[in-house]
Amino acid sequence: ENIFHNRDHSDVEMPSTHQAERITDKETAEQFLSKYGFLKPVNWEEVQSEETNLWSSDDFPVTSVLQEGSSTSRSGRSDSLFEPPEFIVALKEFQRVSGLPVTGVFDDATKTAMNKPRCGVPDKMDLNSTADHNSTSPALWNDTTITNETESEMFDFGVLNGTAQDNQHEPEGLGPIR
Amino acid sequence: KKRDLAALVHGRRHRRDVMEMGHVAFSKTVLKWRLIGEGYSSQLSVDDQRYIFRLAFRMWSEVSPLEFLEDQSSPLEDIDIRLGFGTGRHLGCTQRFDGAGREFAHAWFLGDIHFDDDEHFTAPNTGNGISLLKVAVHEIGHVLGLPHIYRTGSIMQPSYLPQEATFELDWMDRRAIQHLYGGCKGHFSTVFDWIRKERTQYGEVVVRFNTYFMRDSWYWLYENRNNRTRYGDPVAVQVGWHGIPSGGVDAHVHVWTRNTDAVYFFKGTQYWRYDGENDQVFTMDPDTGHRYPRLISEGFSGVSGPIDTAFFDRRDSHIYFFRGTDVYKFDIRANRLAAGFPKKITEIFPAVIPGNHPKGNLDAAYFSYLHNSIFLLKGTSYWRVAGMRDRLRRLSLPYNALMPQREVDQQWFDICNVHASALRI
Repeated sequence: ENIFHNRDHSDVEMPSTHQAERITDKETAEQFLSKYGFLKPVNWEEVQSEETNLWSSDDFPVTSVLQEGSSTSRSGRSDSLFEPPEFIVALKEFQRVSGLPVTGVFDDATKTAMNKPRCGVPDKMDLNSTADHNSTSPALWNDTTITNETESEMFDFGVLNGTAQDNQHEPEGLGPIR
Repeated sequence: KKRDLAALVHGRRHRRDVMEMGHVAFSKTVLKWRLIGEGYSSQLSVDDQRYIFRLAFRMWSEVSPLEFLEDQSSPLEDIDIRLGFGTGRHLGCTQRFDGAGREFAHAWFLGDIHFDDDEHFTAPNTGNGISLLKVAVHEIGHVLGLPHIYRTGSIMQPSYLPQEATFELDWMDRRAIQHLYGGCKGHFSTVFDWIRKERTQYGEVVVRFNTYFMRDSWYWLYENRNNRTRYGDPVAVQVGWHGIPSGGVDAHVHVWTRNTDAVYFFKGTQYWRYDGENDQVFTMDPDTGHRYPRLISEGFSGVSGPIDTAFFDRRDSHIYFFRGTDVYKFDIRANRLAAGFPKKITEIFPAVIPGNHPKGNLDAAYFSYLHNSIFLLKGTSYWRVAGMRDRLRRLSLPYNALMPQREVDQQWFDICNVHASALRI
């Protein structure tokens, strides 16, 4: 078990061996951007390796399945597969949606954001190719993600009239309270 | 081979085709879920884990037409949503977890949710760590078809934000899920404003009201200023209203004049007077000594139950009882039916637009203090009774004319059922 002493387990110690790899440099940042869909997939016909059949367009979901410590990462070849512009474009997109200054530079703020706890579902996916194949990779989504621009105008609530006032809420009797 | 296996495993999933709708959603509204036995967390008791997931599913059910049922007995392939904890390579999943930090969970379309048990998940209001409730609500959102949403306040933001005191599904997240599954519609048994009179320290009497919607054996408090129901509703009628039939009522009437202040609930052929001070029905009427429940025909001669609905009109101090296509106008001062009644509803409440009228069999007649208007509800629609202001604007409008039909869920938002099994939370 994980070691703890307090009754509410609030002091539980996570084993150091089970720590997630931190995003520290351009390479790990590239893996992050690829895993969560910011870096568009590349046709791997010629780069297919036996050990990690990462993906191809028809029989495996678009999103990469990075094997921890796998020998072949996206930039397994000596020269990075991604020309700088693509990496910078992806980095800027991540910075934009994360509300960071859009610098295109792998700076500290971006590093911090990439290391935050997050959901494993990619932020950008090609919905059609994944869902059709009963994807074995996390769910879903086409390239358009819902951002602030789609916020609709809040319902403008008129002023109360009459003598009575809407009492916020006063749970009556034994109503269960959450 | 892989695709066939996947199809076999996922083949029974009910889903609408992606291409047809541009997104994917379950095509049924009652969904079964289970925390799988080989996926228990080592950090929280199994009961805590199941309670948190039940609450997480309920939070989605409170804002969508979906209902969720925890099912621990059906064959696994009949379970729509399977949840489990694991670390590193886990539960036969193709995505391995990365240990403590960074990725804390992932979810599949219309399917399973896996939580990284290397993360320090905590129950609500206990210690710092990652709130399992918040993560569960997020991942369930994915399973139901929602993507990541980069909007402050959205539960679907990809990064985990330490939970403020409470978190709830806001207006935009509700619209997002209802975009996939539609809004919450349904008839109501009755709707009313409950009046509370309080005295301020200066001796003034202040009147407050709360709006309640009742449907069969459940009710919601509706918070007008927030355009939503109270978080955590619906609640069972018997929990909040003591002594009235637990299966629900037909009508609520608040007779409120200069010298009378009495609330009545009607069900079938009987009615009860309600004691607001002690929050229960009267067994004996403090003014008349009559015992409750009492026959409607005894208390309101000329009217016999069951009625469809009723309301008290403070303008003319009459109770209007509705039954089928008829309306009975009862004079509470003379304690008898007004002359010439019953009459047709269409006659007493004529349509502004010919033919645009509920005709009869109403569900609720609701005087709203907020809108200073009477609403007649039937099914998922309502008709507002034209008031003074309307008639000043359009002098031709007859008294009590019914404005055109509108949809209830466009005026009062997100009044959603939850599965009966979820009522005990």
